Amino acid sequence: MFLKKIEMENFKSFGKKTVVEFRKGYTSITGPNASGKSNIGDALLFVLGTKSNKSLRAQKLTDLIHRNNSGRLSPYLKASVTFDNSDKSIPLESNEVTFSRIVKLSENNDDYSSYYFINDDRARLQDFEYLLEKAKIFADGYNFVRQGDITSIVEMTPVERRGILEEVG
Amino acid sequence: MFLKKIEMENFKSFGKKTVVEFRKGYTSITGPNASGKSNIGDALLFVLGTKSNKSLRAQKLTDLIHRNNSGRLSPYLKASVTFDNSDKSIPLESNEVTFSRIVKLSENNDDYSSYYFINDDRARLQDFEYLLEKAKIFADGYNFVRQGDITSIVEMTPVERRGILEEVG
Amino acid sequence: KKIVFLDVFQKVNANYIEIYKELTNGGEGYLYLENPTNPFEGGLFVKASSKGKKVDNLASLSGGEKSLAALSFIIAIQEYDPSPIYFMDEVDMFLDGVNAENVGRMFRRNSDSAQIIAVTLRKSTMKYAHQAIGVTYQDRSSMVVTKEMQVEEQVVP
Amino acid sequence: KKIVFLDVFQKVNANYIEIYKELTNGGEGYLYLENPTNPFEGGLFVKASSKGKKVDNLASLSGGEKSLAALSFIIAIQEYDPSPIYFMDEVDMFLDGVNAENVGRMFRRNSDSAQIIAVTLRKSTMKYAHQAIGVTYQDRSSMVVTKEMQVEEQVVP
Ligand SMILES: Nc1ncnc2c1ncn2[C@@H]1O[C@H](COP(=O)(O)OP(=O)(O)OP(=O)(O)O)[C@@H](O)[C@H]1O
Ligand SMILES: Nc1ncnc2c1ncn2[C@@H]1O[C@H](COP(=O)(O)OP(=O)(O)OP(=O)(O)O)[C@@H](O)[C@H]1O
Ligand SMILES: [Mg+2]
Ligand SMILES: [Mg+2]
Repeated sequence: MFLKKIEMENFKSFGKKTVVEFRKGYTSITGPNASGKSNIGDALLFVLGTKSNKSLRAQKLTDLIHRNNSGRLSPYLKASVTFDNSDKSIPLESNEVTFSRIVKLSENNDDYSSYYFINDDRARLQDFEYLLEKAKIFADGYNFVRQGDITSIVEMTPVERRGILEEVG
Repeated sequence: MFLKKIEMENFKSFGKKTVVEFRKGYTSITGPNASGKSNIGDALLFVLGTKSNKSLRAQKLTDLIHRNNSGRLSPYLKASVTFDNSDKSIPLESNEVTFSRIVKLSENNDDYSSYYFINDDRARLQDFEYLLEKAKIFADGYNFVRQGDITSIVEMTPVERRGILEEVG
Repeated sequence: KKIVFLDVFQKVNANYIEIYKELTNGGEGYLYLENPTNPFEGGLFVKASSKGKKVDNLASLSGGEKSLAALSFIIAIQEYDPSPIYFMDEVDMFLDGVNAENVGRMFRRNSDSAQIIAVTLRKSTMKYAHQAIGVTYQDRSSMVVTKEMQVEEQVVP
Repeated sequence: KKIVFLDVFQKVNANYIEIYKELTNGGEGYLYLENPTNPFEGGLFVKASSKGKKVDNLASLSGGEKSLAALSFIIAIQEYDPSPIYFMDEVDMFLDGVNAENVGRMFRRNSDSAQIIAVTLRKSTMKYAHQAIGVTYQDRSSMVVTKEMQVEEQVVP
């Protein structure tokens, strides 16, 4: 199983619908400061890390919705992650599985709704999470290393570091 | 007034007597990880920052003494900082002023003595500090920016940040 | 609980020793428990040294050495419970050119058994990639350009 | 006490605005007090944005933007109470090539009025120096080589 693409629409700095394609092996992502590199990682976490408590660098979910320069929010955001599933790591028939998540602002902009999709079919959060767990994708842990994790490991106390190993087991 | 040279003898990773010369203007220091770049900064702080509480990354003063690979300590360490004093920022006659500091292990290696020198004359710590204060050299503050200071400013709370400005005034 | 923890510790430590040696071209590093019989009563210490230097506690190392030790710790944990995909955001920040290259090579090698996606600003790390994605900010939106690394551009370790 | 503090704040903020604009080629940044009438009852916030983007609080910026804002804050404090010598250890770590160059250029310009010594691993920062000191570790000791930057090698901003 491997990641084939990430699609973002109105997600953080990605105001235009963007598709990022991946292949097997080692892919590097680079670009200027504030171009959106870490935001791509946030999109992965946003879709796949629903059980994770890792910060998406946003105080509330609606902060993830693309804001243009006058501060106006888009009406919704959508992020999708597509996997090649030929080895059936994800217990579904299809050779390709797409997990999507939508956050839509309500009419008066003061509330929002969350929607989950598996291959374009509306899904409940628990089915979503069940599949991800079966495929062992981005469980909490260090499969997803964020900007600043290195420094925090260096600075944490020995007891906190032991705590990390406790969580691993 | 400007820094002319730093001399180190048995100071941290500088096991051989080393002279680092500087000129006016902008000097860059580079080299591989763990080569000794930050240790040069520690030498500056060690000599000029006697009143500063900034860490020299050593738990006790004797940790600064060069240790060879079998862990044996040298009997003493010496670090000196020499300034051009043509503008008499330092209230002394000489056009060149050297501040030196020695830490010497006692016979049985379990205690140490600290000595201060101004231009090769033995000096008391208060005269040493008085001259540095007059010349406004490395007072506590951000004239000396250490590896990690940037991150700590980013991570500190707004109240701590206000505290920095309080100390400036 | 203790038995489980000590088992995890053993395996992660074994990984750590090997990974640290590889990233530092022969340096020696290991983890140890302050209280091996009652691990929950003490902390976990990281020891590391560069090749030819004596081993020190994490706090007394240089900035780059600390960073390499922390990264080895992270990768040691990853290898304990492997995942099909890893996302690493700027883990090479404090490293000089040589050490950044070692990281790039390790990513390349490890990408046989897992997909590795690494955000980096450093050429030394990037040059070992199979493909490179460039991100820029234009017309008030981020955008992405994908480039397959030409065989001449790729560096195969 | 309050009067002294507010005066320091005004001057450091004025410095910050200018320095941040220079380091980001036109970006807008400023400091503000949570409680301007009773400053000691609130914190000090750092606002920053890249050119063309809206201004945000420090915490919501990218890694490089945060680093540039923090560096501007540090330099703003330096300029409030100038020193004849500044020692900066790896302040360009999170910066991309363009931003690191801006820092190198600022060091070069500011070195008219003060001596600036900067430890850096980045060519973009180093190339603006008047002289370059190389540090290596050989035969179990650190050693130093000084190189005057040739006129062709130097980049004069
Ligand atoms: N909801 C949003 N709408 C518009 N822009 C946003 C939103 N959330 C974040 N941003 C912008 O995204 C940018 C940060 O992107 P990101 O963190 O991905 O940068 P980066 O490429 O990782 O940079 P660095 O190299 O500095 O770490 C910031 O400029 C921020 O203003
Ligand atoms: N008392 C001592 N005796 C011998 N070596 C020492 C002593 N104190 C520190 N060292 C060594 O000095 C080295 C660290 O040097 P320093 O911090 O100057 O590195 P650096 O060049 O700044 O590296 P980086 O780029 O990683 O920050 C470490 O390898 C450490 O083992
Ligand atoms: Mg980033
Ligand atoms: Mg250093």
